Amino acid sequence: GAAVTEHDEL
Amino acid sequence: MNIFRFAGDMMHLTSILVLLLKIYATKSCSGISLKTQELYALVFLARYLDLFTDFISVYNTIMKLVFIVSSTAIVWCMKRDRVVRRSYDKQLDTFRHYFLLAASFALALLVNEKFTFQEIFWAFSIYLEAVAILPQLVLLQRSGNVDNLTGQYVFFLGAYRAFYILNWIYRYFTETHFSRWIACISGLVQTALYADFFYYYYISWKNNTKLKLPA
Repeated sequence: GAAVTEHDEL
Repeated sequence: MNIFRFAGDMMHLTSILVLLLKIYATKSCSGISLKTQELYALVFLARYLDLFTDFISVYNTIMKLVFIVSSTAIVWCMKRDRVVRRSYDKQLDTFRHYFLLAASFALALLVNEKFTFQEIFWAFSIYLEAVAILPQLVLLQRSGNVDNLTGQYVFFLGAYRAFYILNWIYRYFTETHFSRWIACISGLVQTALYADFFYYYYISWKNNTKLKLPA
């Protein structure tokens, strides 16, 4: 499946 | 991390420090919406569930902990501190925030990046943050006069959002795989909610008068 966006922001 | 993102985070941190300063120095929380503060505490708790599963950087981890601790401390202070809680404008803080909670959670179930526990709570926190300022803006509008620190608190929160938008524009042009529509669209909505407040803040700053919002 599509990769989940990395949550690198606060 | 780019300079806009960092500036945004620092504005966010400053807004919280200004609020803590107001509460501790004046022993008063008048003009502050407990409902907005409760929603923010919930936003951080729901979003940072990844604190134990995903490591991004030491900076991120420390900031997450600071946001969780400070937001819950503010709620605790407004509800439990003997002196502070007396100044709470309960009769003005009547916004139905449960409605915001329910709507954000329903939207998170429908629109998320992946149907998993963490991703649903992440999306929920993004939607909730976008609207969490509403009880605060309504309270300010009802009370009419806004004291300096409360005005600055909301100003820094709005500035934080503005810098995050610049950060996304920067990332959009500098990163090859930048796509985070949920955060960006919610962020735009959130920033738009401040537009009115910013207008009156600017007017009061320009004329060097006390900030007053029209009823």
